[in-house]
Amino acid sequence: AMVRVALRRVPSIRAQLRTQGLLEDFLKEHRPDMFNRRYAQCFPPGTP
Amino acid sequence: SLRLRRSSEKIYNFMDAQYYGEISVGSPPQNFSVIFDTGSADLWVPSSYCVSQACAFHRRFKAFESKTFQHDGRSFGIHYGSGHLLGVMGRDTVKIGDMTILNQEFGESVYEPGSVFVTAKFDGVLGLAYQSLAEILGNPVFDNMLAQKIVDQPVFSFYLSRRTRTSNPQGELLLGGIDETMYNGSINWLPVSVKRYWQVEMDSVVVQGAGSFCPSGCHAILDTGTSLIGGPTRDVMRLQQLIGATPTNNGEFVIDCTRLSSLPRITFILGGKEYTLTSEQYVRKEAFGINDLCFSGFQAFDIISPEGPMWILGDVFLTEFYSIFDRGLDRIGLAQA
Repeated sequence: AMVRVALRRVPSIRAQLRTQGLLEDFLKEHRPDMFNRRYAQCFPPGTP
Repeated sequence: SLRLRRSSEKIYNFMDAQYYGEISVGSPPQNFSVIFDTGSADLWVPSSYCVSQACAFHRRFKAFESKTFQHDGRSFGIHYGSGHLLGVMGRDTVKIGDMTILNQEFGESVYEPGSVFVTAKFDGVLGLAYQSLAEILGNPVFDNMLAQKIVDQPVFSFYLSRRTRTSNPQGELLLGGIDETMYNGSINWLPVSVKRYWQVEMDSVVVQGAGSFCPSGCHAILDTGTSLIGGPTRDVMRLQQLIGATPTNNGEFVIDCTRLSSLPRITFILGGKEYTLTSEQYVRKEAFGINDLCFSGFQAFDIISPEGPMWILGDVFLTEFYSIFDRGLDRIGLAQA
């Protein structure tokens, strides 16, 4: 009762956007502060 | 709003995800490539009804072709910077390798905003964190595997290789066991400190010859859904200085590739055991035209949690250390990969 799943490694979306010269525009468009929010479970009220 | 905010963070981080594998959904099976992500707990794939440009580049689930599909009726939304990923929920048979999980709750995205998913090589995400992190109501996939007694042991293990051109496999997820051929030495077990992410207590982070961070302890998340090592801004900025990394316009930090041999080792101390990364291991080389660019493998994340400052140990760490996620005893095992 085990299963092996082969994983493929590919360039990250960030690396692809950088290679295409699109990363800077992407980050401007998509508010880079959002990158820091992923793990925050509960920002205190009033946190910018 | 907290729930939406919580899930929004997952989606952004997939910008840095690198490893994916194949699953199928439905009867007859429809194949999808997904990120096996220990930093989230939901399963979602694009829907055939998805109207976004991003979905045109990916395989999409055709619920009407599946004999085992059950419509759920609820919608789900993942807030995403300038837009939302929107979807509907359903249940269906999910297959991973030879294993069949019945009545698995999952999301079908019908709208994927922006350009991120246009570039993505994967179709969706399969979360492996604890149920308390799930956005979609119901059991996450591994919880269902345990409930349906599909695996003998309540563990799964990751081997991630950084040498993609020469290595075979490039990575491996073993559901239900530990592959003893994938690591050297003994396994160091760490208790999960909070059952949400795969979170453990970390003793400290030491930079060779230059002091330490979190000297009185902090928390760390082991996350296969991101590529870098994240830590509090104050610490990571100082760390970038210590390794001679300079910022770019994109918030990334570059290092002179010719200096790698002179950079300090960085040691993470977990459960009293040292996990050391050399500069060759914590610097990411990426081809850029005819040259290589060297990027720091560290990124600032300010995480406000009841447990205090948090670090995120992503692929930069996990490529060096075989990782075992034990739901039976709520612990994480690490060994030299």
